[in-house]
Amino acid sequence: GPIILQSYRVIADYEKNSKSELSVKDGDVVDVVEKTENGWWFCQMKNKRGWVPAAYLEPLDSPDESEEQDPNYEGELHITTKDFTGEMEDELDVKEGETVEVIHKLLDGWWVVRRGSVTGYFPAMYLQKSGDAV
Amino acid sequence: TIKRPPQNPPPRPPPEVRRKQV
Repeated sequence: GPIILQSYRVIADYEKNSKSELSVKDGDVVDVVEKTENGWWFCQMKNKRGWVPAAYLEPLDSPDESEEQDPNYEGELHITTKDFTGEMEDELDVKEGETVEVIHKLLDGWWVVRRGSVTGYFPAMYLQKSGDAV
Repeated sequence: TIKRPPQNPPPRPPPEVRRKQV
């Protein structure tokens, strides 16, 4: 049967930084073709297609309804796959190969992560579930 | 076919959006 795509409204202007991305404007409506846990969603708008940060999109039909998973305060063990230095105060600095606990997997691709007694945001893109093959 | 997503983390939500989410 036909594939029904979910429509989302763009909530802030986004200027693309690479060829595979899509520039969108506040108020645009896009259809989401694929969602990745990294927070990049593949969208189409009229005849254009490309990746858009999920943080810039809200569901067209139910803007107030949260699609987020619940946090898991016990934490899920992950290994970092890249050195990362946060640019904002609430982001965590972690070297490659460290074990961290993922507490909240947010759709925008910035997960809440705990390392020892410190908690902060970390890019899902640089995390691999502990025990998963590379 | 769908191209691979960008290899960098997506930007954090812009400040005006973050305010809306709170």
